[in-house]
Amino acid sequence: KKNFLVIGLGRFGSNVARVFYENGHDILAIDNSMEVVQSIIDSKTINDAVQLDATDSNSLKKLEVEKFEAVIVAIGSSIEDSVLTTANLRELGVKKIIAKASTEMHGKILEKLGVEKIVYPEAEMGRSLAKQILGLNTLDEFALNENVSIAEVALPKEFHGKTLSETNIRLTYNLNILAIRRSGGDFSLTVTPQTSLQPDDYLLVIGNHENIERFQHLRE
Amino acid sequence: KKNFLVIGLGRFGSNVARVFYENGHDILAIDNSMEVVQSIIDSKTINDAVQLDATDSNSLKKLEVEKFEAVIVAIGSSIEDSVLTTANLRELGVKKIIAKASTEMHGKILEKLGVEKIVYPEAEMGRSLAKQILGLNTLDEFALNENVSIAEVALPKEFHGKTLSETNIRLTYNLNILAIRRSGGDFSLTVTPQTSLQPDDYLLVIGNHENIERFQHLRE
Ligand SMILES: Nc1ncnc2c1ncn2[C@@H]1O[C@H](COP(=O)(O)OP(=O)(O)OP(=O)(O)O)[C@@H](O)[C@H]1O
Ligand SMILES: Nc1ncnc2c1ncn2[C@@H]1O[C@H](COP(=O)(O)OP(=O)(O)OP(=O)(O)O)[C@@H](O)[C@H]1O
Repeated sequence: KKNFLVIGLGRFGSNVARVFYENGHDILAIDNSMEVVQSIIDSKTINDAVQLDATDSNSLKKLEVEKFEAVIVAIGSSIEDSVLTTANLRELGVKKIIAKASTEMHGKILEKLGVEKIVYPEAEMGRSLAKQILGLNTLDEFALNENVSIAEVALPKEFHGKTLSETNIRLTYNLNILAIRRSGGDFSLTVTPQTSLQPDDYLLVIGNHENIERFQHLRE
Repeated sequence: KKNFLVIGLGRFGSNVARVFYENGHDILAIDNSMEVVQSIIDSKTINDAVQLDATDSNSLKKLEVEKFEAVIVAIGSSIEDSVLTTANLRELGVKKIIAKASTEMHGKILEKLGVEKIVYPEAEMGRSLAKQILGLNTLDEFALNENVSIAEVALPKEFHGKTLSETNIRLTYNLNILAIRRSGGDFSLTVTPQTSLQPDDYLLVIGNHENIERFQHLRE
């Protein structure tokens, strides 16, 4: 059971807080608007919310912020408040800060302040939606363990038109081919040494992470 | 090569537009702020942007909006403008509208207007970040083809403490077990009939989509 601190209870922050709570962790939620704090208390979606201005380092200090597993700074529209809050947290010894940024410049400043991970919700969701619409969401790489991954890799040009055995992928790259996705979208599990590979094919491979990377770089 | 219309070029909309353009499709981008339109033209990240108030159905009509593959309404902070724009598009015969909503109520109204898909970028990213921090991001289900999927399934209670052969999963559910993720996070590919299954194990299975669903329902 971990404890987390979330500062800023807009749509992003309140959802971060709620998922922590739903999964059995302790969460302290802070916002400087009494109205926001009251409404999240009334919703009963988390256990504890407190009104506080996080740019006020004295109030922040009283919360022993360095004791939290991680602190999430979810203040969006005021870059100043987000940056001041982050600076306060670093000053108070918080090691793990995750923050959302409203612009690239905002993100660069947070990076300089030692924020471990920066999230751009609107930009990232925009890119992900467009890819979904285009049918471009692929497995990319899914790590089975520290060494072995399953990945979907676009067929390198040099293998267009060859049969699987002609490519010698298995021996050269130590990768097993689990399935082939033809353009049109569906994976076929019928993969034999005679299978002929086409441009626009995607290969579902399993193997060591380094070998997958090496294979992926053939495209560039 | 498809053509898309994106209305509203904030962080979300401009990123949707950019990904379409990067992938070789045509994109018409609209915003009612000249400054925003000029800046996206200067950035050269898309081919065509025009200043226009999308709540003005006459201007919208001139664009022959019903000819686009899909229209993305990316107006966030003005619920009124987002809803009026969407109503205009439906009136002009647009079939496929995807819109972002700033609140649940905003989303409900868009649904009633026949929007095909509604996105809540801040809320969805907040949930996804919290899950990432908790190490809860799993493969869920990845469809290899119309019938066969790879999925990660939490071990049903009734199999706790049994060996793999005792569970008879392969014969009962027609699923192959590719790997087991022990609590702690890493998948082990060493799976034999003698492997003993524990609470908190996640099984990486491959099989028919219906069988995976049946197996997943054992947990509930
Ligand atoms: N100095 C501060 N201390 C504590 N909370 C703050 C401070 N400044 C802003 N907040 C709170 O942070 C929350 C989120 O900030 P804001 O609404 O500006 O960002 P947002 O990016 O629009 O939010 P979201 O997109 O997550 O809905 C607000 O509820 C606001 O009251
Ligand atoms: N009626 C309208 N017609 C065309 N564009 C509009 C209209 N109303 C707003 N916009 C544009 O939509 C864009 C996005 O809207 P806004 O900034 O309000 O939403 P947002 O949710 O904060 O954006 P994001 O989170 O994507 O950055 C703005 O650039 C704005 O100029």
